[in-house]
Parts: sequence; structure tokens; C-alpha cells
Amino acid sequence: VKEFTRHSDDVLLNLNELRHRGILTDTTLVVGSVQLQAHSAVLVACSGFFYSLYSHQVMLQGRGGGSREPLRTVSLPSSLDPSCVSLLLDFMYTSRLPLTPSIVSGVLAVAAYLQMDHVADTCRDFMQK
Amino acid sequence: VKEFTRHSDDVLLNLNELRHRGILTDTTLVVGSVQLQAHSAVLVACSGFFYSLYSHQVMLQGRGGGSREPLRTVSLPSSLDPSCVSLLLDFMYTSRLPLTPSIVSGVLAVAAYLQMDHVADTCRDFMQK
Amino acid sequence: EGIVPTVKEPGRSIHLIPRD
Repeated sequence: VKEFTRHSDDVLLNLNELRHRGILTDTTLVVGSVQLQAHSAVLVACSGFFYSLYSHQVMLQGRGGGSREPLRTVSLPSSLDPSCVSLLLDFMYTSRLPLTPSIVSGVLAVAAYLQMDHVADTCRDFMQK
Repeated sequence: VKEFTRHSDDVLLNLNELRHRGILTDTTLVVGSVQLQAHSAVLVACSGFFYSLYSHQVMLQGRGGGSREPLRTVSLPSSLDPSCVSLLLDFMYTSRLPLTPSIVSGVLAVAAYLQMDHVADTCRDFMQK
Repeated sequence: EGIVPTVKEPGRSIHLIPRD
């Protein structure tokens, strides 16, 4: 069995390119006056919030056999800092999380809301140091 | 900046689970009598064929400002071996490519058709050994 | 712009969607 060690990095890199070009971005995140484009599959793969929102949506509309309709527009509380939401979106597509003392609490708030526990833990560790 | 070294593997693993559950799989590949579900974003990220098909489709329908409608159903030539198509789909979602002397030419045909050059090169190397 | 150090984090980064 051939294992392509760079494959998953290459896929994420290409997905990020598609995101920046608005190709197949089927979900719009609205936070305050800011709108961010993303791929629903990536959001669901990275965030417990989108995963449960999605499965809840499937329950709601009781569609059988899995569902194909992605989340169209998702509004996030305007109390969340749009630049921190954007930063977490970049993290989903790049594996990179830039933290500074001035933004870490904003990032923690978004990570907690989006149920991204590992990122939240990283923020808490950062704040303790 | 924190870089999560296993993030892209974790994302791909979750995407593969979503695929197996039929969650957000917005494209159906038809080859012969076999139908395979996949995420259009992953197909476009992994295959030059889907990337050009997609951008061609965008041209055809002349949609402005990027496009959101994913490919619904894509028929592949029935001359391609469905089990080899399925194997390449698994590769897209797992980075793993099981090659054996009996299937390598079928996999090469599919990789060449889908314009997955790294895979095609690997198949050719395998055949030479 | 100052060089920002990159710290490699080997741990899990996102939730694991359990096998069905």
C-alpha cells in the first residue's frame, strides 16, 4: 500500500485555494457586518458546532439516508469578534493558529462557541503562560 | 503561531467519515452500474479532471463571481473499472493507494482519466519494477 | 514584520467524528 505522506496537506492547500477563489464555497458565515465564505464539509469536519448544527438540521427536516443540502447562511452572534472568526476559519484550512495576548481571548470565545475544544485548550494554555 | 502537524490528516479522516455517512456528499460519480458519493470540493481538490470540468461548467453557465452549484452527477466512461474508480476515491480521502499487479493498469487508466498525475506516475513506477 | 516563531503542535487539533 502506497502512503502519500503529503497528500492530506496538499488537499487542504487546494481547498484553501478554492475557498479564496469562491469555488464551491456553499456556506456563508455572517458575523456582525462581515460575511465569510467556506465549504460546509470543511466546517463540519472541523467544528463540533457545525457538525451538530448539521445533524440537527438533518433531523429537523427528517431527510432520510444522509443529506446533501449544505448549510447556506449561518449567522454567528455579533458578540464574537469577526477577525477571530476569520482567524479560526484560516486555521481550519491551514493548520496554523497565530495567537497573541491581544487576540487570544477573542479566539477562545469563538473556539468555545464553535465547539473546537482542542483550539480552546490551546488558547487556555497560552493564557496561563 | 501554533502549527498542528496532524490537522490535515484529522480533517481528511473526518471528511472520509462524512462520505461514508452520505453527509454533504453533493456529487455522485456514475461508472457503469456503480454509483459513488463524494464531496465536490474534495474531487476538485484532488483531480485535474474535476477541477477543469468544474471551471468549464462555470464557464458554460457563465455564472459570475465564483460559483456555488456543485457538480451533481458525473458519468465516467464505462470502460473504466468501477472498483479502480472506487479505489482512487478512497485514495483521495485516505492518502493510501493499495497497488497490486492485477489492478495497477486499471488504476493507471482511471488516474490518467481523472488527471491525477502523481498517482499515474506511481502506477507507472510500480509497473516497471 | 518580525519573524513569528512557529511552534509545532503534534496533538489532535479538531474533534473526531466517530465511525458509524
